Amino acid sequence: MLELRLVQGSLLKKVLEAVKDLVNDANFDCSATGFSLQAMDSSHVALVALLLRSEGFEHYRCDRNISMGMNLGNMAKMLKCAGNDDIITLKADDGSDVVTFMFESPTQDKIADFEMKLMDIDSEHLGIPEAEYHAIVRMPSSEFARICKDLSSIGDTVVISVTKEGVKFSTRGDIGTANIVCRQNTTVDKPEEATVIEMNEPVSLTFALRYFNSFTKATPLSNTVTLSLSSELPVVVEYKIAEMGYIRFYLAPKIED
Amino acid sequence: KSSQGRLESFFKPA
Repeated sequence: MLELRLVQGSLLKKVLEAVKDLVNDANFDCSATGFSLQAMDSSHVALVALLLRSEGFEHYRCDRNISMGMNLGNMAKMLKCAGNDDIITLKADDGSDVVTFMFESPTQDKIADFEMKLMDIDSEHLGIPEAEYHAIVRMPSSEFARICKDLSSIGDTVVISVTKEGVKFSTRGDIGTANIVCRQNTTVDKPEEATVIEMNEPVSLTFALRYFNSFTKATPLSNTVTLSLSSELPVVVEYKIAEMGYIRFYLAPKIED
Repeated sequence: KSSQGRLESFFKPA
């Protein structure tokens, strides 16, 4: 028996909007720790890892570890039917091939049940070791989204370079080139508006921009985003989900031939 | 010239 009640149902709506275009089908894993997902895109270039900790749910019942295969496009369709202020409850019986999403309006005057078929998915989990990163950049998520969008109108790839000067995002295309440098800036009114750069070693890596633009669909989940960079490692783009966990995207770099 | 890396080149199956 599984029963997860999330008062801030809009979080789950936003999570699905953030991942549904990157991954078609995925297993959601439910354990005492929380509700989690790890899935790669079809080309095995990008990976999404989601964790919503059990403590973040108003009610969390998970009698045994369970993995539920879902089509994320279909799940997103169902969650779109929930209001932004609705409480969302996920329910599944042991051995069942369906999951039920229950949506309750804040005043309890409307209650809806949506039942979705589960599917068998061969999960390909990767072990992601803890790593010391050469550089960690924290910046406003809206700023990062703006940079990715702007650069993708010029080129297909972005070079991210972190030096003592700051973090530089560069691209080139048929019409020309673009460089955007963000310097550390901690003298702001609100902490979430700061750009903070922790650098152990300078690092420069090249990535396909279209994946970054997909990751920025998670922007509504967090005011800030963290980029963790090391040479020869996938970048980690992390959006923290307040009081619940995180959504992390890993993207393999382009490799010089 | 560069080519797109794949995640399996960096992470092992769990």
